[in-house]
Amino acid sequence: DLDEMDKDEL
Amino acid sequence: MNVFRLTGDLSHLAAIIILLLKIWKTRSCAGISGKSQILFAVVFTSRYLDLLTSFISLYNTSMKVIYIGCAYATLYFVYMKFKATYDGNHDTFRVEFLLVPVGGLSFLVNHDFSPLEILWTFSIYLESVAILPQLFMISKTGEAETITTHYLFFLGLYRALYLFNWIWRFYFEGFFDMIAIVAGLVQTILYCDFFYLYITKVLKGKKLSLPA
Repeated sequence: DLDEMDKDEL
Repeated sequence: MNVFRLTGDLSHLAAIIILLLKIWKTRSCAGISGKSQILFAVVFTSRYLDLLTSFISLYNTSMKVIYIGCAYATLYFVYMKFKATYDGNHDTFRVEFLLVPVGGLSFLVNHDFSPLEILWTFSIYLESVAILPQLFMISKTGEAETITTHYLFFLGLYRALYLFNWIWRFYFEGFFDMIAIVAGLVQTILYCDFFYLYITKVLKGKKLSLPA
């Protein structure tokens, strides 16, 4: 699921 | 968040602030590639569009806003406020040679074929090569001011620390993102030659100059 994809990193 | 990730982010922040301060204090952007700075502004803008769609943390949001703000402040310095000192004659790297393949690759190799995801992928690929105009400029003039080398060192160190962050996350969280890892490796490798010169010359108090 893309909503779960980690985009926390900068 | 682990120690490599945090020090990586802080190293990135240090690089950006060193560059802004250098330009502001010397009232000059001599030796700085405006083209690399444009590419970094494009990188941040295309990657942080999720500021408008999702909230992750106060840390995440503030760092993104600071990075974007500093990127555009740098562009304002180079192309407007201190334009007279910008060394455009030596900033001759053809950025279309980066933008076209990177744009194409982000359409071909991504996690999901959606606009935001493709833009994120584009920004990751573009960041890995965005420093090339700056390195090209240094190779052309054969030298760099010491403060510029500090900027480059922290900018290179940041992605190297992210590599350790990804190793950490793979072992302790089972997380890995192949696109970020491969691009991060490429990005770090591009700095290796510079790291060597930085350690063997600049840290020993010598100016970074290349043999003619």
